[in-house]
Amino acid sequence: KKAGLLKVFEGINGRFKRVYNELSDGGEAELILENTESPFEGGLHIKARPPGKKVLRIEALSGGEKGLVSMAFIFAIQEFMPSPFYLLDEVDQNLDSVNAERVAKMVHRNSQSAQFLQVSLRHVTLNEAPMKIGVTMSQPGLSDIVMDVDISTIKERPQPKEAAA
Amino acid sequence: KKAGLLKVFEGINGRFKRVYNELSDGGEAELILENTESPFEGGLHIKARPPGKKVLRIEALSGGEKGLVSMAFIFAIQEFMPSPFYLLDEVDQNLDSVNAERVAKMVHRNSQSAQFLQVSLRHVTLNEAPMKIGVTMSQPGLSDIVMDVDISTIKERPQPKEAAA
Amino acid sequence: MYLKRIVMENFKSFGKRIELPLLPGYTAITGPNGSGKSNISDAILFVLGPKSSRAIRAGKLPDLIFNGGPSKRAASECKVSLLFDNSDNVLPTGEKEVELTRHIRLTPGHASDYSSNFFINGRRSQLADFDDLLSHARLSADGYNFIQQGDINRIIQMGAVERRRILDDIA
Amino acid sequence: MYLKRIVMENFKSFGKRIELPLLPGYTAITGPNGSGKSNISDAILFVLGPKSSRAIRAGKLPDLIFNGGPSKRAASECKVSLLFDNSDNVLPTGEKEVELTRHIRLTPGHASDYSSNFFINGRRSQLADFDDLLSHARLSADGYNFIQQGDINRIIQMGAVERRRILDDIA
Ligand SMILES: Nc1ncnc2c1ncn2[C@@H]1O[C@H](COP(=O)(O)OP(=O)(O)OP(=O)(O)O)[C@@H](O)[C@H]1O
Ligand SMILES: Nc1ncnc2c1ncn2[C@@H]1O[C@H](COP(=O)(O)OP(=O)(O)OP(=O)(O)O)[C@@H](O)[C@H]1O
Ligand SMILES: [Mg+2]
Ligand SMILES: [Mg+2]
Repeated sequence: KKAGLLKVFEGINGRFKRVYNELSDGGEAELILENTESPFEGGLHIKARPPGKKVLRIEALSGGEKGLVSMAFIFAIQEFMPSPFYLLDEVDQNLDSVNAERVAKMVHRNSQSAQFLQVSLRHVTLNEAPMKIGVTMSQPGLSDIVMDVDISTIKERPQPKEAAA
Repeated sequence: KKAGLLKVFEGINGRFKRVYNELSDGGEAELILENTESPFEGGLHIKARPPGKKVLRIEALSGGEKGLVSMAFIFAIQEFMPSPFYLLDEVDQNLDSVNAERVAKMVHRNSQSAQFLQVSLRHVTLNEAPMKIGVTMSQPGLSDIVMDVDISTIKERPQPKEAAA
Repeated sequence: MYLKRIVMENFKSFGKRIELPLLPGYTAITGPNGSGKSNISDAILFVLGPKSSRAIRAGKLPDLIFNGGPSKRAASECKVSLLFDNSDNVLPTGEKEVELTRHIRLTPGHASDYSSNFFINGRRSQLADFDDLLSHARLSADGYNFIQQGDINRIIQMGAVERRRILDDIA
Repeated sequence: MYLKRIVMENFKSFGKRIELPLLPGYTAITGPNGSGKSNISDAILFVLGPKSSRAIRAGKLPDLIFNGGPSKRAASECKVSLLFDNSDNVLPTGEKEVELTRHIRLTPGHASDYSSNFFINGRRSQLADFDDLLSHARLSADGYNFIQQGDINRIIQMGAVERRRILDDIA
């Protein structure tokens, strides 16, 4: 049991370091087990150092910096335990445009070996995804789907007939 | 004591109904005391009906719909207990462009009688505010202020020398 | 293996029969607040994760049935089907396509009583059959396949022990 | 009354003397993730709300002093001054401008010992003087003046009793 956990820890930590370094364009991060002797008695910490900064407790990071660390952790787990399907719902809400775009590019790359659905309100993400679906309420309270929606109409809240265009 | 609480409740509830109706362009919302006889023994609930929908428990609302209800509650308290200064930090993160713009327009109107600082990553908000300040790291780990920043440079992560331009 | 189509009938705000075709690769879903984007994620979880605690943001299961909105009649049943392309035979059914369907129906006269049925390619099945099939594909409602709205903030906020438990589940 | 200028010296990521002039009305603050936007809000709370539980996202107070970043020396003190325009005499000091300053300095040799000083228009004061002055302006770190990053999600998630307590505080 302990051996199993340590193997998972090593596998995910290695990937986490690499993914965070790439997502943050040069930062360093790692997972730390509180008690390596008997891991089940301790917790799991995350340490991260955004590029150009001193190492920080993750609580001291900014909202967007925390969002990027979380995404790196999620991608690391997904790489360690590959699955055919992933759904991400507004994971870019704290990210500035540059970071949101980096996450979208990584999703795009990972989508060569798995299917990704990503719900987003951000233009940088919508621009990166090759396929786009719009959801609208054609009548009050009734959801409808618009295939391959044209995102330039998004800002002006797609009116039912316009979105269909 | 009870009379004091009921007076505050009535005052805020009235404003909350009006503000939510305006922010959501036609929705209805209200505050409900669990126990009007002895309010200190119960809690305070919020009921909201976005335009074109049935009344819902607030847990069943979408992320953005909840964000709008929260903003209406905050604005109602601020109107009931006016103060000279307010700071809002990324309150528009769950909102689509239309809702983010409505919130920014309300901030703009309220800023005639109080000072508002709003931290935001969203273009619709930055376009609405008459004054804009940029924060950047001119050297690694060192924050700097850029007065009246030109937001068209925002997407391409202002490089230290560019931001100073 | 990939998800080829989602069909929703009276599931939450999808108050009619809606077919959503999907391709492999990367698809973005967008739309105004409250339009029904996260409800699509809930529809998938409804089929894949009947026992999952993440469930579907609803209080009770009957809350998932289309409530009629402001102007229509509330429905008394809802159904979601997920059609997977299985040409790589990841799911051991020997079929090129596998459709998982879940159907709940309110018991007439009892507002919160309902029956719940599961189908694999139209054949009536049990919940256990779903679990068994999905375990071959590493598709689980409790895994890191689904990052629901707001989860991104929880990963940092959770305590160190809770975070270690993520590794325990994977081991 | 409005906030006319913020001066930060070695406060968090503002590792030099930074002056931020402000006008009445509506000002937006923007910039990349981690650039220091929320640290400005923390600087204001540092002065206005010494006792406030909302505090400044830091563990201990000394965490607020500029840590040097990757290449500079860590500072041993930090200072924040808020200059208010008081031409409407909301603050009962009889002065047209009121500057509130808070200054903390690490005790040499003790990493977590520090001294904390308060000034009103350069005159040394006590924490109680700040509280007294600010209560005239309804400016409080615990009030709904400050909606910190993430607070917007908490209002709906909080329990009904906790939400009622907001009204108790106002009453
Ligand atoms: N049983 C039901 N019947 C009808 N409508 C429902 C039902 N349950 C939920 N809804 C509707 O679904 C809407 C929420 O949809 P959803 O959470 O998918 O929005 P969203 O597109 O994700 O929005 P956001 O961008 O704000 O996250 C609610 O406004 C509610 O009206
Ligand atoms: N004592 C300190 N000394 C130096 N830097 C510090 C100190 N405390 C915090 N920081 C830095 O401040 C940064 C966080 O800044 P802040 O939270 O203001 O970012 P932000 O602009 O609000 O970003 P976001 O858009 O992601 O919310 C951290 O990355 C950290 O490096
Ligand atoms: Mg949603
Ligand atoms: Mg911030």
